[in-house]
Amino acid sequence: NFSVDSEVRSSFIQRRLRNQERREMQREILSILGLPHRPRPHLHTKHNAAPMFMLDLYNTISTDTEPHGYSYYKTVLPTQTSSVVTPQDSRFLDDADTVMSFVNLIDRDQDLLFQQHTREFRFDLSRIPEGEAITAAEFRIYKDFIQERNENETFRVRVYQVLREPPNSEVELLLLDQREVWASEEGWLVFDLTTTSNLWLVNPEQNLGLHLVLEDSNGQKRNPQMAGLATGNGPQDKQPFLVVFFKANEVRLRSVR
Amino acid sequence: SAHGHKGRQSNRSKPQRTVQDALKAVEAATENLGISKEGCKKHELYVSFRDLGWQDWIIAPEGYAAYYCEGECAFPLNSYMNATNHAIVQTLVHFINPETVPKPCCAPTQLHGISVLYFDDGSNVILKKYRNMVVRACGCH
Repeated sequence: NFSVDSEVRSSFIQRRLRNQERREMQREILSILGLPHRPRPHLHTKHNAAPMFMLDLYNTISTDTEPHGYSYYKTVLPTQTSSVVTPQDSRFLDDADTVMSFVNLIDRDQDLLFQQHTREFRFDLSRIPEGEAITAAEFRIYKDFIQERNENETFRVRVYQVLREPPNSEVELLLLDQREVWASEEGWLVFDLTTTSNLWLVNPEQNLGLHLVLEDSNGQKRNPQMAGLATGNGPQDKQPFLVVFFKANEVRLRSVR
Repeated sequence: SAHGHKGRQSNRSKPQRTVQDALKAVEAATENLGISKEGCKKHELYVSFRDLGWQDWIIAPEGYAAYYCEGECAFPLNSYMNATNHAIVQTLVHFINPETVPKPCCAPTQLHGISVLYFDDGSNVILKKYRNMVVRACGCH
């Protein structure tokens, strides 16, 4: 049963769709959405920070003033950690036709480099919308306020692209971006990954992921959690993620039905 | 003038239909067919993702008001009906030659887009802008 809770439905056919009608309707609307079939997402990832950030983006562009979004999100994810949409994100968003967020494919226990205080991240960019070019990409990682540290203490966060992983020698890395952070800082750190994402798109075999390294003020590698970085085993709504903005570079023709 | 269909001689001797005849014809047709005399305008139509059972993968919105256009484009086109100049001429010619020239059609004159936020199979999240999904205004074309 569905509630007739909004006047918009007042003149709509007041009856349940029959199964056949529903299937027809679903097929037609999926073709409008440009989807070959209806997705079946894993339940557990719904708590990630990415959906919250994307919901913020959605509400930024939704025409109505009342923020959208399922009650699911209003109850499940606390809003205080919802990643804030920066003015830069809004500019990217204005120019984009599609935005995608990607979850980190490396689980904490798979992260073999964990002992050496290096965190590894991998994102699957193979399922991106056809005929769209990347206009911007950001790697986002949450930093908590660190209580037990001297608030004037600083750390350096470096993000590297993995260039080569030779079997018997050191990994070859390219420094992409770095950021000085205070122990007392809190919020999302944003690293520009536009060039790297475009490279991974054109040469998927070069997509070997990212390494994140934290150094203290003496240049010593330290455990990223020491600076409050949520690198993978923190609460789900602070999971690091990649967000990519796309612009359609051709008119998408619907598949023949 | 609108030429008759191929093969049929336009019968010059036939008295030119007067506008009055046409008016009578239209009134008769309307009464018989019970066609609503309502002019071309926008009507409500709501597409509910929830009713399609998609709330497990579409995060927002729960659906959207798509609307549709319906109503007569009959001469004289009222001021509230957006009409192209061509449509005005066509309604008049339809009057005079209803078998030859159809009425103009009632269709969207302005369409707006919507954005949809949803999960893909890999549980990545996609925010996509779709153009021309909502009727903003209807008119006679």
